[in-house]
Amino acid sequence: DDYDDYHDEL
Amino acid sequence: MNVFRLAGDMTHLLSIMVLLLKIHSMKSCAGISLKTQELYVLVFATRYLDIFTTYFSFYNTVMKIVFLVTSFSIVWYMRHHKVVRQTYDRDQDTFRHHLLVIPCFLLALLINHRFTVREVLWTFSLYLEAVAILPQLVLLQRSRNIDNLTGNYVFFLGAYRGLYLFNWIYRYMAEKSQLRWIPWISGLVQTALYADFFYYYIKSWKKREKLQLPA
Repeated sequence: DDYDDYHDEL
Repeated sequence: MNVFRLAGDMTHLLSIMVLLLKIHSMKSCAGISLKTQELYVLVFATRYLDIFTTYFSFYNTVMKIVFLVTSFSIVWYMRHHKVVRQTYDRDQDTFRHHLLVIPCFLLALLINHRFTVREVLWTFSLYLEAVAILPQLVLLQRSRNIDNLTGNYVFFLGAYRGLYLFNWIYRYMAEKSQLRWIPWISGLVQTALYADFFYYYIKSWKKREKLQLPA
């Protein structure tokens, strides 16, 4: 799951 | 987190602080588009749903809460505060903002990273954020008098996504992150919409003149 890779942005 | 990302977040925060300062100290929302503010509520509400499901960091959670609370409270002030709401330029803020919502949602259904509720809503929030400034820009163009706080608010709001563009370039080059066309292109469109405004903002700042946009 690469969800974390870019969802940490606001 | 790299310096561009942090600068982008801080600029975003600063823009909201400037707007709240205007509302609190001047008790005025003149020149501010309620339509744009309502779109931001929708942007944050759909993007930050993951606050309940995924923990990234203390910073991330706090910032999300700040953006949610401030965007809701700005709309509340403009709609319900007995003094502030009387300063709202209702007659000039006529952009039919709901017409932006449906195309953005359809586009998010069609073009997304993964077809899940969370991912589609996240994508929708990116598309909607890209165009959410349009009612504000139209209102500015109609305003004879753009006060400093309003001008600075829009400037910081535009600068924030521009700084994110550098953050994405940095992440791609230095951190070897994957290609992320959806936020990149949305962010590029979002920043490009401010080009005209930036031009006149910087020109007026250099000449120490009051900001005014040509009709």
